[in-house]
Amino acid sequence: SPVALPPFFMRGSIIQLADGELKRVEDLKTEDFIQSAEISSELKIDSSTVERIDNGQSPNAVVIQFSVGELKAQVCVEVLLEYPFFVFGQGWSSCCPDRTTQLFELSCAKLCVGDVCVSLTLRGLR
Amino acid sequence: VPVFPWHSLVPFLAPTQSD
Repeated sequence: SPVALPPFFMRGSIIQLADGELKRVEDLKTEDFIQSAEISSELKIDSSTVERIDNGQSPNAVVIQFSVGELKAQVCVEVLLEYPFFVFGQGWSSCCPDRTTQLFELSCAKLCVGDVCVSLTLRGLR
Repeated sequence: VPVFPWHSLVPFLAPTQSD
């Protein structure tokens, strides 16, 4: 794979929440992201709905089109098939859950059009 | 053991003007 995989998605990785609490990546819940963003002075949680999933430039990549936030800004990102996103109320999800499980040992659901993912934006932008 | 901040796990998508 030509693109380095982020190490923090590996099962067992230790994640620090905004209040200092430590959790394993596989134990994170929707509330952990919401509460961390609530006490962050710079970051805000947005809801990003998956609008389209298309093939990427390389066979192991996909282009995901999101509708971001209340303004429904259209944003495309190209990621590896196994790249996990956190879906509200569901947890880690990727375009190829089998690959994510194989590479990261992280249990994943299949990311589908209509799923609402946790994303971040900056506070105070007007 | 490395510790990663929670915000590394979430994509930073285009800023919106909502608040």
